[in-house]
Amino acid sequence: RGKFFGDQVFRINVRNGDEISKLNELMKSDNLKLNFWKSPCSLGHPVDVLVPAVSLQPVEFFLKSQGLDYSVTIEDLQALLDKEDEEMQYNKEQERS
Amino acid sequence: SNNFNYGAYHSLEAIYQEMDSIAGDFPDLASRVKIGHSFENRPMYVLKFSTGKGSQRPAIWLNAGIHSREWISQATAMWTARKIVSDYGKDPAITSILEKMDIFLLPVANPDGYVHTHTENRLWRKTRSLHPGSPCIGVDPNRNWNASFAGKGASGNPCSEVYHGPHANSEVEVKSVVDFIQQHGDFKCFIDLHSYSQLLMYPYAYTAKEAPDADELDEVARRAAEALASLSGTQYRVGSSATTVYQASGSSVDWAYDNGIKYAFTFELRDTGHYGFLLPADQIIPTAEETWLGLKTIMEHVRDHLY
Repeated sequence: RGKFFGDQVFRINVRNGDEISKLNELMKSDNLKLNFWKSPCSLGHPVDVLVPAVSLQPVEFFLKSQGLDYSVTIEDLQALLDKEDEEMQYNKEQERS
Repeated sequence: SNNFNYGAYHSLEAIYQEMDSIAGDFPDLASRVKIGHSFENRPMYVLKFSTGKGSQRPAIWLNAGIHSREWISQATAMWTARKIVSDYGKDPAITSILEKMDIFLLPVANPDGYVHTHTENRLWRKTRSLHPGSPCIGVDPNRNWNASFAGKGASGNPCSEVYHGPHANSEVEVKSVVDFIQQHGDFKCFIDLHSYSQLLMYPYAYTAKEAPDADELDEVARRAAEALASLSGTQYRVGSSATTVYQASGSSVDWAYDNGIKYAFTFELRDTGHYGFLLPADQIIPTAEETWLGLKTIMEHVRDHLY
């Protein structure tokens, strides 16, 4: 199964068209392996992006250097997935019993 | 009547078994109908709710799980299925809807993708079809419909999350739904359930141009969002897809609208971002309960405005 150790989800608040263009640039960088859960599209819509652990530093550097406002909405993606998995296992056992 | 937990996430097999159980428990109201199969040859099942005893009636299509990682969508659909059979004969609204119309509910519109999210990659969105000459797998099944296909807001790159596919209806999952709806010929309403953003939208997605019925659709959607919010205050934004989120071509709801299904809506269920596609299971029932109020408002409007 795919694992997401150390991966985080960033929420980026887009304030103008220039910032959308900058994020579109980020979207095109295949080597960062970003997964845009919500793409940069228009003002007033935050962008959510899953950032793999190996790309955290360069992405943070990019966002800070471009003056983009962001926060971390999911600190530890794998922890959330583990919790979901545990709940599903527990539920299966309950059904069996 | 059984031990299926509607407040938990389930495998495809468990969902299909539960659909069978619902049909078995309410044979005069519900039946499980196979409408096709997926790329990896998994069956595609809908639950048909009908009091028409075989006669053809106008119908409502409820579509869930087209993007496989949006698990709250499939879970909400299953809760909704049980709600329909439980409330028929008790709740005057759903009773009167079913006296006049049939409801078809597709809880898992992308079965291969759903299985993939359980076994390989929880965050998979697309189908699992293969493309000669590309190492990348899958098509975005909500860019694959014949509605401004391959236009703005979709990608021709098979590695993209919004790859539109080689041609409209290239995905057998999409084609199965299209064929079924066209053969039936009397669908009046098509509602697609997604997550997450808390939005209720109507056509168009492929253009910012207003749909001919935009005023009516907007009014219905606003009432539905109010009804939804009345349960626990969940706030939805309402508008056309292109003006509310982004322009996207080849979407299911635009196809439905352009093919004469006037009441075409897209829900983006909870939440607003803290969990994204990983909405905790304890929010399934609250989400489904509030969504039901929105769905019912739309379905009542359709019942009262058959065309």
